[in-house]
Amino acid sequence: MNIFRLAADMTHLISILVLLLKIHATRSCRGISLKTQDLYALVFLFRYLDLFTRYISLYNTVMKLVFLGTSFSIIYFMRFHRVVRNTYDKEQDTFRSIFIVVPCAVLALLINQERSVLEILWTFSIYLEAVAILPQLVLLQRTQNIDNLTGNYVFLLGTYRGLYILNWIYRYLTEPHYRQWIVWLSGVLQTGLYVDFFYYYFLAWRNNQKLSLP
Amino acid sequence: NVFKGTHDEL
Repeated sequence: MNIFRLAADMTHLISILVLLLKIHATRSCRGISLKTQDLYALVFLFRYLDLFTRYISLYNTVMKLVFLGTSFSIIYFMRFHRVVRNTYDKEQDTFRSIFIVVPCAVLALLINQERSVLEILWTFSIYLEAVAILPQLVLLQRTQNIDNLTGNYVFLLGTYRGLYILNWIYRYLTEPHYRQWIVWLSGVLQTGLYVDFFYYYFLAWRNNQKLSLP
Repeated sequence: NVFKGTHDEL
């Protein structure tokens, strides 16, 4: 565990806490894409199947359980909470998830490192995570007056994957046999999707204006 | 297996 990896995981955790804070404090999930949240739950579910087969560390197990628990609780609030569910922008959240789920599944079947069910599902989760933010970015573009917590949530999510790239560079330089091009390419693509958002996020911050995407 | 590396990541 290096400092970049720890910082990345903590940023990821904080992003989720910021989203939960938004939902609890404002009793609203306005501007949040349920499609992206569904995709993240799927990502965690398929990636962490090894919870039952492989023990890595207490840190690893606890974090996996936290990510699973929080992602499903967010979905619960957005779908079923009697107040929160009414604030969901269903009409605006129109991205068709099937257009990214199917290609990712096909890609995972074709390009993977081991022909086993667990490994293919794990690879699928890597591909899917790379593009799971797309419905959220589309929804943000359609949202007038993006609130601070929503903007910071997306910013932290992008930062988390960017920090993972530093972690991969560090591990590549310090650990022999550390080669993971499937993860690296997906991670770079994932971070790249945020470049546009980052640009407008910093512009709004510098000019002290509310964030909005053109 | 050298590819198992990142399975220790989240």
